[in-house]
Order: sequence, then C-alpha cells, then structure tokens
Amino acid sequence: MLELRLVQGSLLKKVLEAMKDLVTDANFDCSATGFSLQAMDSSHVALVALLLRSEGFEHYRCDRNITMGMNLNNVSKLLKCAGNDDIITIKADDGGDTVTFMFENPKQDKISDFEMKLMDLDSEHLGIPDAEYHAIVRMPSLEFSRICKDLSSIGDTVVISVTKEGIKFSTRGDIGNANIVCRQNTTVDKPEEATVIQMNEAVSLTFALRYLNSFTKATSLSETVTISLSSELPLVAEYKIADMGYIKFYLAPKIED
Amino acid sequence: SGVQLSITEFYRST
Repeated sequence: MLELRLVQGSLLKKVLEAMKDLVTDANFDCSATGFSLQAMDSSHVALVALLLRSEGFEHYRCDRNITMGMNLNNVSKLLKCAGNDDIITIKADDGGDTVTFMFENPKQDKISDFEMKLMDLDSEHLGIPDAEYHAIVRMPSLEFSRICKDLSSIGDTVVISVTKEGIKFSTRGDIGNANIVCRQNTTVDKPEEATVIQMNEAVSLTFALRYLNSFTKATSLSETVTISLSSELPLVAEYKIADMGYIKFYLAPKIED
Repeated sequence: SGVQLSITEFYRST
C-alpha cells in the first residue's frame, strides 16, 4: 500500500507544470527513499530526474517499491483541480492499476478525490554517475529564464561559455547576434540573488534553446538554478525543491557538422 | 546548425 500526504500540495502542481511539456508519459517510482521519476523527452535529447524525499511528506507510507506509469498531461489536469493551499494525498494499492489523488482544502470542509488509471510503460532507466564538472554556476532562476527567453527571439541555439570573466550566453540568427554575460556577483542583499561561478576549467558548449526554455518552467520551484557544464557531458540544470529534493534537467549538447 | 547529440550517447541503461 502506498499513501503519501503532502501538506504543500502546490509543490506537486508546480512539479507537473515543469515536466509536462518535456515528457508525455513517465513512470513514477516510489520507495522508502522517496517519490521519484526519470524520463527522457520523445527525441531522447533531454532527460528529467525528480526526487521528492520521503522526509518531506507529512505522512509517507510505501510498503514495497512501486512503479506507476502515468500520462503527465492527465496528472496535470487532475492537479489543476487542487487549490494552491490544498493538502494532496496520493494513494495506491499494491498491484492495483489505479492511483487516487485526494485534495483537502485548508478549512478541511472540502475533500475531493480523483482516481486515475495507471499505464504500463516500457521506459528506459539510465544510470547517471556522479561527475566532476568543469564549471558550476548558480544564478537566480528568473534571470536564467529571462536570458533563455530573450535569446530565443534571436536564434535557435545558444553557446554557453564559462571563463574567469563569467558565464556567457551567445546566439545568432537572421537579424544578427547577441551575447549576454553574467559576472560573478556575491555582493547582494539575499544569497539567492547571487551569481556564483565555480570554474575548474573553461568550457564552451552549444545547446538548443527550446529545451532550455522548457526547463525554465521549473522556475517557480526555486529562486536559484545551478547549471553544471563539462565538455564531455550533457548540461545539468538543477532546481532545488525546498526541504524535499530536486528537479534536474539534462540536455545533450550540439556539435559541429 | 550542428548535430544534436542524444542523452543515450552519454548515459547507459541500467
């Protein structure tokens, strides 16, 4: 039996909004560690990894590891029926073919439940080893979102370079080209407004902007984003989910013809 | 412009 009670239901709503445009169907895995998901987009260019740790739930019961295949668009539709202040409980029976989402409003005078059929998904799980990255940049998530949006009005791809000068985002298109440099800046009022650059080695990689724009749907989950880059690896954009875990997006680079 | 690599070229199935 599975029963997960999340007081801050809005988190789950935001998580679904962050993933549903990138991934259509995915398996949610539930174990003693937490509620997790790993899925690739249909073209296998990007991957999303979600972890909501068991400690972050008010009540977490998972008698045995369970995998639940769901259409993320349908889950998102159901979660739109939950208020932002609602408590969300996810329930499933071992071996059952449905999952139930229950929403309780803060006054506890309205309780809704939605039962959804699970899907049998044949999804591939990739092993992602810990890696040493050439550069790790932490910056305000809203700033990153703004940069991706602004550059995609000019070009389709972005070259992200990290040097001692800072992190540079460059694009080119029919109307011209653009460069945005963010320097390290730790003299800010709040730590989440800082741009912090850790660089072991200069790195420069090219990425498709449409995927980065899709990742920025997670902006409301975290005030900061951490971008990890290595010349031999996909980019990782990590949004921490306060007290619970993270949502990480991996993006394979583009290379010269 | 350029060739888009796939995630599966970097990480293997478990």
